[in-house]
Amino acid sequence: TQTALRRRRELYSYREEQEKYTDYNLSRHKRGASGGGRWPCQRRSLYVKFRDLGWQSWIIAPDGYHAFFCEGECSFPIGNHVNATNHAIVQTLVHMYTPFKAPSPGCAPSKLSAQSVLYFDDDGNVVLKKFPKMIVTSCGCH
Amino acid sequence: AYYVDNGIGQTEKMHEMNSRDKRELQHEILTLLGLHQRPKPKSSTTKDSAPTFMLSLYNSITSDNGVVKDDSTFHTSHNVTVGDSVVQPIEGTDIIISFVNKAKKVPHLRHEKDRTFFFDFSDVTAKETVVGAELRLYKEKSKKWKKNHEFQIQVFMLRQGKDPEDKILDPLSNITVNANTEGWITFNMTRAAELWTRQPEANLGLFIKVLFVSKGREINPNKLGIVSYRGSEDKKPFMVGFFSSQELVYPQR
Repeated sequence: TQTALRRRRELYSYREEQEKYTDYNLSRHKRGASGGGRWPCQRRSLYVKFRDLGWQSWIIAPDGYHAFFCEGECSFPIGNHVNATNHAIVQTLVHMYTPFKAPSPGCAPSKLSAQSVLYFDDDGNVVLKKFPKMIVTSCGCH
Repeated sequence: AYYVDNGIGQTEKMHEMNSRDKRELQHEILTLLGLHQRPKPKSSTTKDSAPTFMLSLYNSITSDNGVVKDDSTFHTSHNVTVGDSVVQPIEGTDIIISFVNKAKKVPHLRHEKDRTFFFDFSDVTAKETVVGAELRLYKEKSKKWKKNHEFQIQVFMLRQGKDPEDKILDPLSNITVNANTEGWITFNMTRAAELWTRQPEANLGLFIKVLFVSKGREINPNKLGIVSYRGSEDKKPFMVGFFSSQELVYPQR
């Protein structure tokens, strides 16, 4: 009896695990355009507005900046419109055959550029500082 | 709040932040900017001389909305230097800071406020390397002398002498102008900035002398039209430091 109970528990948890993934895929599928569903990996617009954070008294420029972010799928076959590393292409193949072991490649920035900010410090000095790697200029599958 | 575009050319508010979210977002972005907390400057008008200069520099260095034209370092065709053998400090610079003159708060300087300057470099960390520095003085036309009379403006770094009261004048830079010269005059302060960044306690300020060349005697800088602490805010003297810095290291959180 104990063995049977244990076996049933294991089976139940295994099935629960499977359903979890299935749900995830279904929901992603269902969400479609708006939730990162079937869109290929791409750069999306994100504007960070310093002014709305109430920082006008010390940030002189800019009012805000286009930070952008990366979103979308990296799934087989990776179209050549998504700049993917060679390894990412191999990764999609492995993911296709063992989806629960090897993740699909990630959609992440492949090129970044700097943003400069002009601001007052506590002493009333003015600082013009360049912040590297703050703006996504392009995304890709990695 | 968090807005998204709804696909037909409008933006919709997706999520309104509560005050805790907003505070956390501010903290994240301040950390990103390498700041522990938001600065609270006593005066923050951009009409003063230094902010005006820095804003024009910012506009010339960056393309629209502050994006740096080249990811390596600032570079510009902006002629930031007038006169004196100042190195073109913009190339290879990551941070540019203007410094406000605080001589009136320094006991050994405040008795000669027309000739003395103190720029506080104590916030510049050893991680920053001085690429160049300049002192900017505004000179108005002087009606007291003939147009073509020449005057040499000499800038000295104050160094500690043997006893506490003793101060030594270490020549830094000098420029010869005419009585009717008008505008910003730039002096090379790179050596002083390097010393003050390395040894903040060695910063005892600057001292200027104006020499009537043909007569070989000193005159008061005010008489030549050099704007000092009493002048209008948009012509007050200030210093600019150009620094390259190591990659920002974000604190582990």
